[in-house]
Amino acid sequence: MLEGRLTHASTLKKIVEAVKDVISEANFDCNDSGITLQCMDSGHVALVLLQLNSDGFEDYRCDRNITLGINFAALTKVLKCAANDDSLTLKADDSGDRLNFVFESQKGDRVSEFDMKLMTIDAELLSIPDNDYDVTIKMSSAEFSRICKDLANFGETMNISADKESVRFGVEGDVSAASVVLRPNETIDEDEKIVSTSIMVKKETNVNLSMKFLKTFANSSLAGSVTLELQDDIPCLIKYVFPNDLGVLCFYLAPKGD
Amino acid sequence: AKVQNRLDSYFKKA
Repeated sequence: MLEGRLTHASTLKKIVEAVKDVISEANFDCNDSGITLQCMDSGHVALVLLQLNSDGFEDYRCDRNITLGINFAALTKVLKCAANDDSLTLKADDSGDRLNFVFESQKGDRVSEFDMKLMTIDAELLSIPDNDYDVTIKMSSAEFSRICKDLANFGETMNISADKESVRFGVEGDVSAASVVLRPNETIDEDEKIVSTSIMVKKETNVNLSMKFLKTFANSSLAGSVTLELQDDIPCLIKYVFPNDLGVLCFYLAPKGD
Repeated sequence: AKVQNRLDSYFKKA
């Protein structure tokens, strides 16, 4: 049996919101160390990897490995009913045919409950090598989101090139071209948190990526910062780390070639 | 135009 309680239902809401345009259904694999989801889009261009650590839950218990096959349209409907500061308790018995959601307001004066039918999903898992990328860029997720939104109007392919001093995001369209260059910096955002751009380059890199997917993966609500890992001719990795050791949401995106 | 590659050519089946 699985039972997990998240202090904020909004955490799961944001995750589902961020992936639902890429995947329509996926297996949540649950064991005593946490919950993992790995799923590709239908065109096998992008892969979503979610890891939620049991330690990041307020309460977590899973005595037997259990796979929950979830339809994201149904899950979105359920999560829409949670207020942002509600807590969320997930429950499933070993049969894995239903998932139960309980949302509870902070004051405990409102409790809502939903039961969702699960499905059997024949998923193909890929083994993702632990790659030491040539370029690691850490930046504000709001900045990354702004760059993707701005440049998406100009073309379908984003070229990202990085050297030791800067990273350049560029796009060439039929009638116009646009680019944004970022250099390492440190600024304070409106919450008085330090938001820095750091660029670590072992080897100069130049990759072409689908603008449509990048725009989907640029999501400032998931975490304050995002990490981009790049290397020539290797799928790029876009990574969001959740606070309080809850885990990570990774997007892998296959490059475009000539 | 650039051609979109698929992840299958980089990651093997587990």
